[in-house]
Amino acid sequence: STVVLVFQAPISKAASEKGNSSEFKFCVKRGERIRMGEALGKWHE
Amino acid sequence: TTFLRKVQPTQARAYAGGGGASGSNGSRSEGNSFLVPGATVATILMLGALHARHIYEDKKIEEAREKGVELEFHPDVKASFLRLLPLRSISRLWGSLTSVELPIWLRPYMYKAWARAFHSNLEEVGLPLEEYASLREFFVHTLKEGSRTIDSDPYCLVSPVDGIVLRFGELRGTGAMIEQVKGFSYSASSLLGASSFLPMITAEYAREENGEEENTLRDETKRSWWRISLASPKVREMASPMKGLFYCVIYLKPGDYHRVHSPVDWNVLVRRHFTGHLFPMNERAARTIRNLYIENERVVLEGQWREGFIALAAIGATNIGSIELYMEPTLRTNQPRKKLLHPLPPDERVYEPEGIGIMLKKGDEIAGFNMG
Repeated sequence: STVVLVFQAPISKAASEKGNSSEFKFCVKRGERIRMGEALGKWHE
Repeated sequence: TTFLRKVQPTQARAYAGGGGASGSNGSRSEGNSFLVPGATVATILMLGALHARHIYEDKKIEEAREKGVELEFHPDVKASFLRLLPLRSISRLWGSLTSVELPIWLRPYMYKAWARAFHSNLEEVGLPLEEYASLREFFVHTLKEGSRTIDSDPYCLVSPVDGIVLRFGELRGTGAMIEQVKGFSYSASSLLGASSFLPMITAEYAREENGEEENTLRDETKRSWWRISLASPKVREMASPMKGLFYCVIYLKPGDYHRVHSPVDWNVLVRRHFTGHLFPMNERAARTIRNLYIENERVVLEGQWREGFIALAAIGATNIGSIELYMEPTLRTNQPRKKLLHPLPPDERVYEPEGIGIMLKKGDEIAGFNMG
């Protein structure tokens, strides 16, 4: 079984214009094990 | 099960009786002790076979990762053959087998064998093993109090499940394609449904990126209230910081904790249930079966959180075919299909009250994956 999350999150406008947006950052790696409740990604105001 | 219930009192009487009759009763009870129900034997054999395959496949994938090889899409004959199998019926049969009530003495052995085969952590299981009447019940067990900590950072989104992060990234442009494996992608709107609000958002996002002016209000009269609920904040936030659209795919192995929790505080506005195939969902299937994620049966929850749109898709597999929604206990998944040839449109339900839906807090239980 699999779970897919699709969501909106903040990106910085300046970064977006350069084509490399990301106010929101994933704090996981591909292939990494994660447990429920652990942070998938973070951002700051 | 009925047979076992009859056997056990007989055994108990035989041991309690003793005396002159003990010889004949003793030999009968000894014979009965070897009579394990067919379902249990089949399950034990299947566990052994699955464990062997699991070790072999894990080793192969690990070796590939160590070499820096990325899995590529490569359809094969085995994947084509899977399409011919009645996987949904097999799934339901598997569900029936694992629902068989086990004798209390057998339960710890059975669940320990399962945990050993699939690397489950028995220390975090919510109840004593004897209290799970069947493997199916054990599989969707709760957790002991305090065995998970929900990250309380208000600027963080947490994992809804235990599992392996297969893919994640940002969806850019109107296509909004999610990569299944290298060389093959599927669109997010196919995953979430054609009536999803997602395509409109991606289109808006694309237009925003290009700096074009738009009039998002022009079609509002045609939209249902929940579409407006999703759209309005977007319209309001035109001058506020920009929003990107992100995705994350998490695979749950058979030994993982199989309940789904809320990743953030959000309002669930609509639920969609897609009937479909029940292909396996492992890494091998992902690189050999085209459109795996959008062909399998799934339940999609769509709504709104403080940063805008959010959707969660729970996708079933052959062994874990049915999805139970705790907010809607009447929803039945993995039912016999009425139409085999033509895919049915998703069954959609809009949650009341209008404009608010169902409010969930970060970490709240949403759903569970059941065997079969």
